[in-house]
Amino acid sequence: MGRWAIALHGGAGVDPNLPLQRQEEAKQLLTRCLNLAISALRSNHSAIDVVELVVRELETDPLFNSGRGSALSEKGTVEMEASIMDGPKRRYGAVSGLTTVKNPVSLARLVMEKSPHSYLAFSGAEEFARQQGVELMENEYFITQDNVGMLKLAKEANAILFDYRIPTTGLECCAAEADNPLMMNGLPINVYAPE
Amino acid sequence: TVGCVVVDKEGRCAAATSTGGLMNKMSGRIGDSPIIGSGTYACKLCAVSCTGEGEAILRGTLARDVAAVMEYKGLGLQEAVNFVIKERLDDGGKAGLIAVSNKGEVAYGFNTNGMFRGCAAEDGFMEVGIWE
Repeated sequence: MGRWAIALHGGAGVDPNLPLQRQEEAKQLLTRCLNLAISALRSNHSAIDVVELVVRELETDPLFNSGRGSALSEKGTVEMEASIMDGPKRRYGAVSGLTTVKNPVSLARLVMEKSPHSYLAFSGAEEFARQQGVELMENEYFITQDNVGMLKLAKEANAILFDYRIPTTGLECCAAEADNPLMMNGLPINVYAPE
Repeated sequence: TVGCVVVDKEGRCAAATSTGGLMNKMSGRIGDSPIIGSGTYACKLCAVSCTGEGEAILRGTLARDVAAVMEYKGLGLQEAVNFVIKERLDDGGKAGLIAVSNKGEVAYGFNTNGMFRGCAAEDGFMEVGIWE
């Protein structure tokens, strides 16, 4: 018997001025997910089951950029994507362009296990989701007020933000940091929030 | 982006990644998360999940490269993660990744100012962090 281990992430690239309360919320969510995984592993769940379990939990909480709380497209909509891979069996499933699937990672697993393919996207993926009977939500479910504000700021800055989000502290934040020499994609580094 | 990598008691490695992508992205844009070998990869040796600038991660095939340098270069897990973050990202490419090996090791690396992350192992080790 080997030794189990787990690692998880909620995104890279964090606003250095992220409020302590937001940091604590993030740490609590990560800890809750770790404990969930530890409990499952101690109960002899397989690695593939545990990664799906943990990512579902992270997707359901709006704190990070996935599932509910996903970043918004230029149209103000959510287009989610996910993937899952089973190492020993070399199996893989992926989905893109989802707008209604509550837990994209579980649909990715269904692609891996219940379809003859590895990757489904957009209308085909949505159709497959309906066929499989996974839980669906209106697109509005995934959209948070924080992200609506961030999209507004991104549009005003005319920037596509590489997996980072502008905090909702507003444009005054950007102005206040105008003297900061550290820039990313044309914006001061500390206007970026995680993912 | 969120991700999780696990090795179970049987030494089986698995990885999963999920994301909403970029804020203000073009409709139809696909990032690294669903692309095998870029944002997500698992094999008999290890499992990897990435986060950060999707286009840079795609160009660097980061997740697969961790496994590749372990397999072909003989690096350990953390060495492989460090190598990939340092050597495989374009100039200015920002990313982070988490990994586990089939031996029960955990590793992570990032060249951003922080990464929301947590890890735990059977020997009781547990860590949650944001900054370096």
